[in-house]
Amino acid sequence: LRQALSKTRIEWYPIPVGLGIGFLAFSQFRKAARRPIDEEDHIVAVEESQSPGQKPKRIRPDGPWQVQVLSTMPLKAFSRAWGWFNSRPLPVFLRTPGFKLYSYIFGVNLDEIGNPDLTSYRNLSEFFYRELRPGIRPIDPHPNSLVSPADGTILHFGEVRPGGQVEQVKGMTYPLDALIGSKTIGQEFPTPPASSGTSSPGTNTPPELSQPGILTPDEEFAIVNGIHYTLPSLLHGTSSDSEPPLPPPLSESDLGAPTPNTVSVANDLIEGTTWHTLHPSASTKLFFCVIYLAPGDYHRYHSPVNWVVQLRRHFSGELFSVSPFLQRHLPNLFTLNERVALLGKWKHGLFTMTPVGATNVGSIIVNFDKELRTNHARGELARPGALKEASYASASEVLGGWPARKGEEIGGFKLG
Amino acid sequence: STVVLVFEAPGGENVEGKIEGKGGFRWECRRGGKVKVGERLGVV
Repeated sequence: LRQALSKTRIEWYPIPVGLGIGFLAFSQFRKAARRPIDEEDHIVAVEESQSPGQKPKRIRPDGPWQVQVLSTMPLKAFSRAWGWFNSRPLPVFLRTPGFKLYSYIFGVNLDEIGNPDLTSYRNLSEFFYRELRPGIRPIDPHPNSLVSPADGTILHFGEVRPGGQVEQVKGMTYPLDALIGSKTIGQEFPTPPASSGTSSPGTNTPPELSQPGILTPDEEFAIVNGIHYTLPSLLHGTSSDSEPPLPPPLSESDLGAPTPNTVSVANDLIEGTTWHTLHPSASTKLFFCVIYLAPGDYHRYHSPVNWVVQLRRHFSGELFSVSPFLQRHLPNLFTLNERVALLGKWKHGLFTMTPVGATNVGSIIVNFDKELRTNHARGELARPGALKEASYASASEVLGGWPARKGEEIGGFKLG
Repeated sequence: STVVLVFEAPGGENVEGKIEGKGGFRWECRRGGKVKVGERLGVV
């Protein structure tokens, strides 16, 4: 045996790529076959913090045969290979013509990019994650407007029906808690009050005064124990003559270590017991909007309003393309894909922003969250449907989360 | 890639663009329309 091993000549042959892909598809198929299947032959998604005895969520990719084939493909492996391939440094002489060709094909406006020197982008990944020139995207000045978080196309927008259904104009409907997780996962969240405007539980103030709210700078008003204050006066101790004297003023550095009374005041405001919205007669509803970013679009996303990001829920999921074609043919697409749901509050109540990955852009970045790793090959998030939740409460004790300002960059999508 | 916003806002209009009551959220965008960062999608 030793002689055979040492004397046998080894020859290498290239195998056809199709064979390699076939092998990956087979191994993915076998893995899918081993997934837990419930009594109705649905693939069962297992959630990290699933309490024992809780009915497992049913996520079932179904659709025409193209979708069936796609759902057995090793999309995550493809995505990581695509990311690896695109992070290889390109020769300098190829960069300018290469990126110009990419821009021509996908409609990138080279006049808008922050660093016009195309040779400085070492690979397509860096070019893909390019920045824009400062000031090239003016933010809508209206204080009560909601602005677009990204460049792209508006696929759907509308109202979330009572019962948590997000309905599309083209009839694709999915339950809200399948998209951003249910309220019971680790954190209580305000449920949208019924349109009749009943007051939030536990308070006996009239409804228009009991809306949960948020501290936002300059133009907001707050009532504490029946006295009106402007926000700067509340935090910085300056008060107009109509307001009674406040506790000693805080310096900016103090905000890092707030005094007990600041925290209690802020908590009061955030809990909404004394919060007063500018439109006391309004009762709130839940709305949604879906924006699709094409390959040539600027792939960083920004904050649409002033809000506090309190919670992050990372759903591993698959990496189906989110192109309009697949949207039409794969119901529940967003609940199947890898996504990072950022949940928090703005002045009118709940606010969530969920970047959803795709096969070519599986890595989702949140600038202020260094722990987040998406498109993972191994670890506890490799299991489809697994969920990991993290809280940003420590980011700001006064606000209870990360303060995101309107128009500020929150993160982006990277290739692979 | 895609970004999905789900948020709570006062009153508001239904999808067809009718404006309900004073002070509610009102969409100011169009399905299939191209948008840029910072452009107005709606206003309360």
